[in-house]
Amino acid sequence: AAAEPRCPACAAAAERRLLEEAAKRQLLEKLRLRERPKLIHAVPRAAVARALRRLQAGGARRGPEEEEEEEERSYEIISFAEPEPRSPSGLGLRFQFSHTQDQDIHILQAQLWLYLRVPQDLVTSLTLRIFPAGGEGEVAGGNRTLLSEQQLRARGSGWHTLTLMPTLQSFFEGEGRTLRLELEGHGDGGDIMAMVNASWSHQPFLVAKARLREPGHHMAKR
Amino acid sequence: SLRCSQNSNLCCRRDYYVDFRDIGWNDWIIKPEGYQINYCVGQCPLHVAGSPGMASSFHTAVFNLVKANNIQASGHSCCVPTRRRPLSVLYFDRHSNIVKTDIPDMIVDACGCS
Repeated sequence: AAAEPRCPACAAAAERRLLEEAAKRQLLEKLRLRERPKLIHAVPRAAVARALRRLQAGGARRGPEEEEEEEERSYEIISFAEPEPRSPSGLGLRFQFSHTQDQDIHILQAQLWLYLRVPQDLVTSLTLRIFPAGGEGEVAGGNRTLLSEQQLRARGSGWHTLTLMPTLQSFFEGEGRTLRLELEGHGDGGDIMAMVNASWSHQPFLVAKARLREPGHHMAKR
Repeated sequence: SLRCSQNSNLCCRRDYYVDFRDIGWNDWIIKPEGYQINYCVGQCPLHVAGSPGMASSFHTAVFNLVKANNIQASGHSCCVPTRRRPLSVLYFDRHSNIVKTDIPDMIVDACGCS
């Protein structure tokens, strides 16, 4: 700033630029990001608002374990489903998480929120299967590891919450970054695709509460 | 702790607010709308070492040490943050996931002389 010409307005502008750069650097460093994220696709505002309201309504109470380990940073992640081309037996919903190799992620809680549009007078039952999906094309056929399978009964339209905790923990320790869910309807459930993503303000999403430990954390503690 | 006014030169807290719209970051940071990047600035004459913003007993102890050891010439004190508070951030990551986290010690609330 000293090199800048001596005028009050210039000094103020120089200070503003300096502080804006400092603010950017501090935020990226504290959020452990190398650069600001470039958003590949925008999530509909309605879906964001609905997910945040859901999160607030079903806000997880803090267990003693979380209170005791307060200094480790915790994250709450909402991941919106990206629909995939229809697979033979249902609908694939792709979620993407990513964390760098040197971060040890410990999942505390994980839930899937699914909105099913079912005619009022109909009761349908579904089987939900969860697979890790590696590269883009590794979807159809091929030997996939079944992470979890759950039965679901739906009477009329509404949100359904499924706990995925044990599944996600093993998934996160592996190499995979994409989680793939498949739904299969039984009886005259009609078209699963129509049921799940009837409108994009009811986009399925995954809520995970995770805790991040840096390498050498315990050494620092000692 | 003191908040800087137009012409204060003693150690104080200068407030500065960066609006995320001004730096084009309001597309990926959902909340908050900006960041209060306060900072500490000003002189710390030795007789105010250890204040303000710290227990007055601490300042008295430091003041007595300075007098007793006659370190008026060599010792110096710096204007540093003495209290900070966390910042909760809700943002989109590169996969358009929404992430919420609380960053500890992010906003300077008070400054004092070390």
